[in-house]
Amino acid sequence: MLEAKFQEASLFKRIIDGFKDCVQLVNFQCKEDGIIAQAVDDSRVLLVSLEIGVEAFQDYRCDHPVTLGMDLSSLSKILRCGNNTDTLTLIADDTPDAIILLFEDTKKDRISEYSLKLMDIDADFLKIEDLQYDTTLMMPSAEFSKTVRDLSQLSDSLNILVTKETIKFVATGDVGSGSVILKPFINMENPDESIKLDMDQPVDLTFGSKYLQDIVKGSALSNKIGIRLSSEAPALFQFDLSSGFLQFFLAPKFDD
Amino acid sequence: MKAQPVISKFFKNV
Repeated sequence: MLEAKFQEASLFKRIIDGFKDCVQLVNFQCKEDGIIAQAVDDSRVLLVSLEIGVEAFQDYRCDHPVTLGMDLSSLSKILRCGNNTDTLTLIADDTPDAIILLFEDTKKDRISEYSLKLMDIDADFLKIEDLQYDTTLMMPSAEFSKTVRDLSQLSDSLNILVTKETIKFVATGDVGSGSVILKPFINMENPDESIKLDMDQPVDLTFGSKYLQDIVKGSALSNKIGIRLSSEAPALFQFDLSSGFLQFFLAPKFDD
Repeated sequence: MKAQPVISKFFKNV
């Protein structure tokens, strides 16, 4: 039996909204210590990895491991039926063919219940090992999101160049070019506004704008984004939850 | 010309 209660439905909505546009069919693996999910987008270029720890829930109980295969576009329709401030409980038995989503507005005594049919999804599960990175960057997610959206208008590729003191985003397209340069700084009053850079090696990497635009949809989950870059391995873009994370792995474009 | 590799190339199947 799974009973996983979010204090606010908005958290689960923001999690699903964070990656529903790049993947559709996802297996959610529910275990005693929380829920994990992994999926690769249709072009097989972007890997999404989600972990929701027990602490992120108001109440959590999972007696037996259970895998819930869901179509995110259907799940998203049901999530829109609940109010953001409702509590949301996910309920499934040990061999479920459906999941129950229970929204409760505690102030009004309003309870709404939806059932979503589960799917048998045949998907690989990849082992994500700790990779070696040349550069680690932490910055406001809103700032990263704006930079990606602005520069993506000019080109389907975006360059990220990091040197000791500078982070530079560059787009060069047919109609023109643009660049945004950021420097690390600490904002004592508002630490989330800080830009932190930890560089072992400078990097000069190119990413598909399309995928970066998918990744920044996770920005509603956290004020900050962690970015880890390497010339040899996929970049990691991470939004932290109070317990857990939403990660995106995207390999840079390599010279043919 | 740059190419975009598939992501599964970098991770092992469990």
